[in-house]
Amino acid sequence: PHSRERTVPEKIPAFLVAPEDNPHRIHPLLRLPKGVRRGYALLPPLLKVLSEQGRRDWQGAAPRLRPDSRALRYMKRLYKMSATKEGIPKANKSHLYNTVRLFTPCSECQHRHGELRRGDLHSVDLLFNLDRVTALEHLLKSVLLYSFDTSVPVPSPATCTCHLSIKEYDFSSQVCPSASHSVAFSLHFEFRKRRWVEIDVTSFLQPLIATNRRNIHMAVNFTCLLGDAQRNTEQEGSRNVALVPPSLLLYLNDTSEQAYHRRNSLRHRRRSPGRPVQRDAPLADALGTENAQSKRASRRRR
Amino acid sequence: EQGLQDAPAAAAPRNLSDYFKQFLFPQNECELHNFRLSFSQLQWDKWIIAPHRYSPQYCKGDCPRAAGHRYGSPVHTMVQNIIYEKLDASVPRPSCVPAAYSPLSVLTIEPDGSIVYKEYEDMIATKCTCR
Repeated sequence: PHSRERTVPEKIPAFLVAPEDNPHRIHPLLRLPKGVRRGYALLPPLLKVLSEQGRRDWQGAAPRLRPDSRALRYMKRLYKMSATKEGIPKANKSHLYNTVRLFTPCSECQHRHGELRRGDLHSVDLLFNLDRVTALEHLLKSVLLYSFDTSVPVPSPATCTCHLSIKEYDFSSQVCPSASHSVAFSLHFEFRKRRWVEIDVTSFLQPLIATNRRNIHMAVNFTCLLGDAQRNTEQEGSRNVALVPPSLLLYLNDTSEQAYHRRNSLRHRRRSPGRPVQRDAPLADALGTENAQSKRASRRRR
Repeated sequence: EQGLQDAPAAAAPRNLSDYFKQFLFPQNECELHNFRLSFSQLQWDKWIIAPHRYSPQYCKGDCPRAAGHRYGSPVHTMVQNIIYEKLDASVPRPSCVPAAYSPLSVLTIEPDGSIVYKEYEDMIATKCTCR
């Protein structure tokens, strides 16, 4: 179906779900010693809920697909920039998103990759399946993420033009997909310094994602003129740049209860100087702590 | 006072504040305890990429009678303590529970191979109270 009612997430944070394929087989960790096997009821409530949740959520789910290694490297880098070593969201980050999803294009429609190596324009059909985006995750920004195969030496700088068009499947008239709307823009950058190029396509995809569109089908034509654009002729300059099909990055604001809402914490911190000191700061010398914080703030300002 | 005249002279307490402390603040007082787990122990590292380790912490200990002063507990907590001591011992004493939390950022692989970074609320206990 074109768009389907998104499922509202369960109370349990999704990442706590145990991937049980076989609903009757208890997760190895949850298995009790032989003598107590029948005592399933003895399991701590949380573990019981997880295995129940795991069974319900993963009923007949296909084995988990391994993500693209480049995409994984990018997201690990994003994680390091956003969270401390202990995994706590960095306080100095003022972004409003609390969720970032990275989708790699579905494989079946990357048939045109064979032609990429011929050195002509880099155009590819991309189909992104956005089923994992929940109803409470609202789009803030969407980016096409290109990574360059840095093993291939490429002279720099480069001027790239990108032509993007969304393919609409008009099921009623059985006509082949027509490009409903498209946009073109160019970018100029130094290859040496970049391994990624992020192309902001928010305004382009916003109408689709806002209407709970589950599948986005787009054609992307990405051509780079290498070296000094003025001296190169069109054909000679536009050599193939070793590009990998782009991933789609969605910056989202999850308004569900389980998600961390940065705005609350910012408002809370702004109110704290005036906030009456809690009587229950048994160990911390509340006044001392407040002084320490204001000293640190003034030092930083200086 | 009647009891005191007959009883043998108890050893004078070193100082009165230590003497009275035993009544106000129990030995095993309600406080935050460290607990560090790694997701591989739970075999969740198959889909949780980061963090590798996580310290949820936990609250444990007895609640003093004057919970209001030390833990900012509501009046109800003291009333429940009085009910337990004076009226009905089947009514449980106030429990030592978390009062504040920190969020946690998690990087996971979804079943369809996509990757999600999400910040979850209330994942790490940072303060305890009696309720």
